[in-house]
Amino acid sequence: VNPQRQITAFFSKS
Amino acid sequence: MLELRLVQGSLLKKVLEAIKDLVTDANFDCSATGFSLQAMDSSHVALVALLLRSEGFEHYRCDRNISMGMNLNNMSKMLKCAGNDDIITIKGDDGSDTITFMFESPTQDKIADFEMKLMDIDSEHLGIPEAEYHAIVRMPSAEFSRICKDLSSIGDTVVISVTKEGVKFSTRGDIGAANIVLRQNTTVDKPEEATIIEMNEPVSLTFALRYMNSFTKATPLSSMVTISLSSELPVVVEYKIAEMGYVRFYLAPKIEE
Repeated sequence: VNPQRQITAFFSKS
Repeated sequence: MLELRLVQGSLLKKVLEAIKDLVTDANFDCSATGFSLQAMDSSHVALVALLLRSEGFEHYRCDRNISMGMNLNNMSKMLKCAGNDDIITIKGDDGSDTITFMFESPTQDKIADFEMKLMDIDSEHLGIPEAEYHAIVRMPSAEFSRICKDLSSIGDTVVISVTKEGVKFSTRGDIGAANIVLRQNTTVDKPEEATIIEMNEPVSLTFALRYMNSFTKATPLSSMVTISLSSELPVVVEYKIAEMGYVRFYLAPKIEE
């Protein structure tokens, strides 16, 4: 199973 | 004071159907630019960004920037009470903990208002940087929906690869494997039947089909979908909303084994 990344790993809080 | 009158009320109904299964509660932001929303699903794997530009409304009054927390399931329940041809007006008063949806039939012989309770939602707004994508695929939204549905009966993930041959959607599961290749096709009668592949660099990424299938609930909003891919970036699946804006879904890739 491929581990799932999260959106927060790519986009930071503005 | 807030008053947004949308002649094509069905657009708002479709928007809610497109996002309500992905996101439970969200803040709708109203500013001079338009009516917008940014929210992540509960596991922070996908993000939805909606924009309905102020120019797309017949009447748009928003005295100050305001953020209104709504339960999307409740909002969908209320909007389902609007007819497909109804004009929908969203009304809010400063400091009020409710919002009103007014539905007018096209012949003005039926006028309804539904008042919905607002809620406080703690949500983090993410900055989405402008990015150069390795590949951008524009294709009929119904075709994309069909592919996601078909592949999810075989496997749980889809590998989307763009090469100069075209775009390939692949999956693998207990019963076997499937590959669907689409080639660029611009020799169609109608522009909304074309498949256009713009590739700067070959790219291949793996995504959970469950999310892709959820995104395809936006299919009624647009005949075309745009899929933007870059290695090391979430994919963007965009449905343009005629004359008004867009619904964009961002999905984080899976890590390649």
